Amino acid sequence: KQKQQPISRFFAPK
Amino acid sequence: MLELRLVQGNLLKKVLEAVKDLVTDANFDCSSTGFSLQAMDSSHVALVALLLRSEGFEHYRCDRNVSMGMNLNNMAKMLKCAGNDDIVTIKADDGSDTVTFMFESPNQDKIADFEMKLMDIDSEHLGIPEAEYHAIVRMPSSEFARICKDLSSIGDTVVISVTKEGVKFSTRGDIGNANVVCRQNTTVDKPEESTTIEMHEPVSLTFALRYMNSFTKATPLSSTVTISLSSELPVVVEYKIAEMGYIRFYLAPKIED
Repeated sequence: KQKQQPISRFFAPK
Repeated sequence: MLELRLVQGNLLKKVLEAVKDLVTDANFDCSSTGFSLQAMDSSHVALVALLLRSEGFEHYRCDRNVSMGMNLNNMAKMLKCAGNDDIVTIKADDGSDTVTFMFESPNQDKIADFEMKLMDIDSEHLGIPEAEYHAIVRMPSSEFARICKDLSSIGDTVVISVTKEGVKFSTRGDIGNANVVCRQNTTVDKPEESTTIEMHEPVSLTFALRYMNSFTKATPLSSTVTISLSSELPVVVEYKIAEMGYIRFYLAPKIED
C-alpha cells in the first residue's frame, strides 16, 4: 500500500 | 494602476486551460518581474508555479505589487471569449475589486471588454529551494502526454525510473501491467523531437497518474517538457513558455506506507 505525501512535507511557507 | 498588453493573447488562454482543472482559486501576483501565480491543488499534493516575465509583454505597467484573487474557471470562461489571434490586455485600477480583460482583434476592428470580479483568497507562498536533481529528462511534450494517458487506462500510479538505459514509465493494475521505455535520442532532425537524459544518479519514484495527466493539459504551451527527478523530492514537470517564462508543476511522490 502506498501513501501520498503532501507537498508541504518538502516546501515550507515563506 | 495595472496594464499588461500581451500580443500573443492565446498564451493566456492556454495557461488557463493548463491550470484550471488543478486549481480552483488563485492569487495572480503582479510585480516588476512579471505576472505570476503559485498555487496548490485542493488536496495539497501538487503545486503549480507560473511566470510570464514582464519583458514578454508588449506593454507592461505595474505601479505597485498587486495580488489579484481570481476564480480560474471564471477567468477561463472570459478568456475563451478572446479570439486565438486577439491581443489581450489585463487592466486593473488600484484598490479595485474587479479586473478587466480587453480583447482586440489583430486589425483592431473589434474591441471587447470583459470585467471580472476579484475575490479575497488566503494563500501562503511556499519557498521552493534550489535543488540538484538526480536526473533530468527532456522529451517531446506530446510523447509524455501520450504515455501518461496510455498508462492511466491500466493503473493509477506511474513509476518513473531513470537509468543509463533510458527513462522507464511503468504501471500496474487489475488487468495487467505496462512499461514504456524511452531512450536518449538526439539524432532526429528537429531538437523538439529529441529525448535527452541527464543522469547523475539512477532514480525511481512513484506518482499518481491523475496529477500527471492534469499537468499534460499544458502540452499546447510547449513542444518539449522537462521532468526533473530526485529521490525524496517532488518531481518538477516544466513547460517553457517561449520568450515569456514557464509553467512548473511540482508533485510529491508516493511512498510505501
